[in-house]
Formats: sequence, C-alpha cells, structure tokens
Amino acid sequence: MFAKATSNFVKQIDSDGELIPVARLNDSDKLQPLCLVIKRKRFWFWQKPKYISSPFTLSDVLTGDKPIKPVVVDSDFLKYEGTFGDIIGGNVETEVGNLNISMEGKGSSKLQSSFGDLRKQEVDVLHLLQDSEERVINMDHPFVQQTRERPNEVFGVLKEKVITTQKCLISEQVQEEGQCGSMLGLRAKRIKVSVQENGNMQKDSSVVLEIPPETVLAYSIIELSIKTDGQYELCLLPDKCGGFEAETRKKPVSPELQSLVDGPMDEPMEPD
Amino acid sequence: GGWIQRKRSEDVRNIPSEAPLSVLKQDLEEFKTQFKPFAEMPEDKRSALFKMVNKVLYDKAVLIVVENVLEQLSSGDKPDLTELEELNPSQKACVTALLQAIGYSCEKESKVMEMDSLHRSPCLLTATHFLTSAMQEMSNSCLSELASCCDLQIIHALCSLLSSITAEGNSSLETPLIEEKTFHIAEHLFALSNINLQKDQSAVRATTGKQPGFLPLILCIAVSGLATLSESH
Repeated sequence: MFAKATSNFVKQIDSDGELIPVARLNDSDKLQPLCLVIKRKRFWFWQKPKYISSPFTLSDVLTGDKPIKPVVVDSDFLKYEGTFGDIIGGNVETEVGNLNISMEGKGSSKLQSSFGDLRKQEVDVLHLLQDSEERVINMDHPFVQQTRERPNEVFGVLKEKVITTQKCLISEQVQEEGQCGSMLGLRAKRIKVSVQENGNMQKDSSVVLEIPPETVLAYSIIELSIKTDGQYELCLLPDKCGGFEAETRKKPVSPELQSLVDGPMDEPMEPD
Repeated sequence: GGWIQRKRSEDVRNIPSEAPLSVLKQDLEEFKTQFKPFAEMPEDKRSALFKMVNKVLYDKAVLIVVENVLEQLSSGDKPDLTELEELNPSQKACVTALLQAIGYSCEKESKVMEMDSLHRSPCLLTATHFLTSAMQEMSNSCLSELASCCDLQIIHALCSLLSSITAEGNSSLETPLIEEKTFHIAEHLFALSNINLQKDQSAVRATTGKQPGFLPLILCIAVSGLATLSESH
C-alpha cells in the first residue's frame, strides 16, 4: 500500500523524471544524503532497474579518515493530497465451444494519500564535487567488493529526497462484489477468492496507515563511475551511466618479446 | 538469447508514438522463437504451466517472487528465498507449483533444487522468465484484464490480431473479438498498455499511444507467451 502510494505520487509529479519512489517504509531511515544506493540493472532491457538502499554512506567506503559531510539545502516542495480509485462494473456473456460463460463483476477501490506539506532536501553537488577531488574508494571494502562482483550493479549516492513534515495518512478501501455463472469454475475480474458455480461473493477491506514525519517518499541518486584503482567520478548528466571499470588482465608476454620492448628483464614473468 | 543480447548491445530504440502497431511486427516474430520451448512441451505439462501462470496473473505479490527466483536462476545465482518465506501458504504453494512445472523443486530446506534433466530445460526457464518478467512490468489493472482474457479464452484472438496487423496498422476482426463486450475488454487491455484500438465494423486499427514507453512491447510479449502456452496440439 505504501509502495502504491509513493509510486502514484512520483507518477503524478515526476513522470519519466529522476525521482525513485520508496517501496518499503522500512528503508526510509537508511535514505540519508550521500548514502549508497545500489542500482541493479535487470535481465531484459525493458525492465525497470531496482534500487536497493544500503546502511553505508559514501564516506564509509572512502580511503582516509576525513569524511565527506554533505551540504544539504532544505526547501519547501509541495502539498500533496491524492485520491485514486476506480469503479469497475461489467457483464460478460460469451460462448466458448459448447459452454456458455457469464460473468458479472462490480468492484471499487479507493486509495487516498494525504501526505500534506512536503519538503525537499538536496545535496549541494558543487560542494560534493569539490570534496570528492582526490578522494579514492577503498576497493577492499567488503561492500564495494561484493557489489563489484555483480556486473549488473552500479553504485549511486543519494542526491535529493522528498520527505513528509507531519504525521499523515494513507488509506485504502476495497469493495468487491461478483456473480459468476458457468460450467467452469471462473473467477470474476479483480476478485481473488475462488467461486463456486453460480455463486455470489463479496469482499471488503479497509486499511489505514499513519506515516510519521520525515518519512522519505521519493529520492534521486547520482551514479558513480568507479575505476579499478578506486578513483571515482560523479555522473552528472542523465545519459552518463555509472559502473565499475572492468579489470583488464595483461596478456603474458614472452621473455624474448619483452626484452625487445623493455630491455632485458630482471625476473622471468610468471605464466598466467 | 541471441535476440536479447543483440538488444542489450545496441542502443535500445524507442517505440514511436502514434504509429501503426506494425512497428512491433518483427519483435513479435522474435517472441515466437523465444516461446518455442512452450510449444515443444507435452500438452499436459504445458496446460499445467498455463494454469499456474494464469493463477499468478491474479496476484502481483506471487508474480514478483516468481520473477525474482527465475531471474536469479537465469543468472546462475543461488536464489534468495527470503521473499518466498514472507508469502502466505497458498501463495507459497503457487510459487513452488510453478517452479515445479518447469523442473525446479523448492521443498527441501527452502532451497531451489534442479530436478532431473528430463523435467528441466534451460530454454524453458528462459521462456518462463521472459513471460513472467513482462507480466511483472504490467500494472495491476492490466494484469487483471489479461487474466480476464485468459479466462474468456480470447488470448489467441488477440495474438492473431497482433500478428495480422498491416503496415498501416489495420487488422481484420475475428471471432470472438467481433462481439462488442469481448472487444471492449481487449480495447481496455490495449489502452492500459498504451495502444489505441479503433473498431470500424469488421476491421480494427491499432496504433501506439502518445508516450508508449515499453508497454506495447510488454503486452505483445505477454500475449504471445500466453497464447503459445494455451495452444492445444
């Protein structure tokens, strides 16, 4: 329900934009400025990437002791009240072979999200660029190593987030009613319970969630392009993609050829 | 996998807006190749798999778990079954039955085990993953309409409609889509996938919407896969 509400919110205010809806309420605390988020590219090209929050920040995976403290600009964003609902009613009668199938379904669902006044916290990218100069990622950090092993995963740092400022409510009411008559055990549209032949069914549900202040509803990231030695670059343009530089393994060169290039070698090269 | 790799290596083209749906005709032919393992299954097994997939259409939570497990199996990773454990017993049974239908068992110690090679084929895994991942990208309402189309057995008619679209985007309407109510369901399903269907007596014109994204392609994959699965010899 929370995922549905945040997804509707992002669709309304930033369709095809950079904002990523938060799917789990539990992730909200982890989504702090400059925290590391993994972007996982999916198997097929049409699939939307997945974003996985982590308990680490950029500073946690850098070499050296000096942390990068984000400069965050806080601003009013908007006030959001959204009601999404649909009423479905239909009567279908069709003949399939010798069977006559009739189906009647009525249903309504209503999702109401009253997020109220929202604020936006944005990292000052110029400061981040300056602070990132000559900083290097610790490639031996277990989190970096494990992410690097997966070719479809990219690091991103949290650039901005949209948060609630007060307690707010998300409520969902579902009302479903249906009638089915056929020689087959058909399920009526949108109704998940199985039905007896020529049966009636009704299902209602109502859920209310109270969301605390400072809950993150959506965020955006800057992808990181990381070289094998740990140097990193912030991908500031939308078409610039991050990732880990592939390790190139030097081909073993025969000692004779090597001597022609570099002069005689001190030690023979270990075969790979 | 050749088609997928080709698509991955080249820049993915955008589906043009307000264009005849024939722009996807070549893709539709490719999908038929992807779903060949379904066509080659014995009829009883294919029918069992179709029933499982049809069931999954009604429950997005189950669909998400199925797709995740299949993605991990396809990538050669050990599946993480945490999400499976969070499902209720009937949803869990649905996931395990579907996995079993393609040759994977997940009963022992919550691990996904490969059944003997007679029951399992990597091509079948890829085809099922291809279908479920397309379904997963669909909205709940779209899945619900697709499920209705399966129940009303009009998936084949939809697939023929997609296959017979001319360069101008026209196709002739066949039974059972001639019927007003059935056509209305198809029209709604297509509209949810950013495809406009316009009926003109016994013909229909299909064009992509203003901002189609990948949704028309996703619908074509789902319809093509479900049609192959529900085909009888």
